[in-house]
Amino acid sequence: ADLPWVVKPEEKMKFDSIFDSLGPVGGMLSGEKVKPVLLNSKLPVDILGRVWELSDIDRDGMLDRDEFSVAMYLVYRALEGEPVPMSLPPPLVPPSKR
Amino acid sequence: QYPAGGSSTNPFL
Repeated sequence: ADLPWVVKPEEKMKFDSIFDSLGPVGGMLSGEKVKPVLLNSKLPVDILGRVWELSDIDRDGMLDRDEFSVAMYLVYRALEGEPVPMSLPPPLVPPSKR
Repeated sequence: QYPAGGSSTNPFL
């Protein structure tokens, strides 16, 4: 539980600014707001679907800012050629959700 | 509330 989050503070700041630019309501972004952002990555939809599965940790169909950071982290890593894992590795679980 | 796709909470399914 003391593992450092893989999302580094610099990255978190970048992801948070994207999150805020998308107009969160009550600190949450709906799937409809996040979907076009992820589609912009040009990654295959089945990959993006898995990214969503892994990042919507409470499965409420919305992403809060930590969940959104997980999604963005996975998208950026996928664009660098790293495979998207089938399940969320513990270091990727936001400290607020452990 | 949920995007098209029935009861799924995943907008990509």
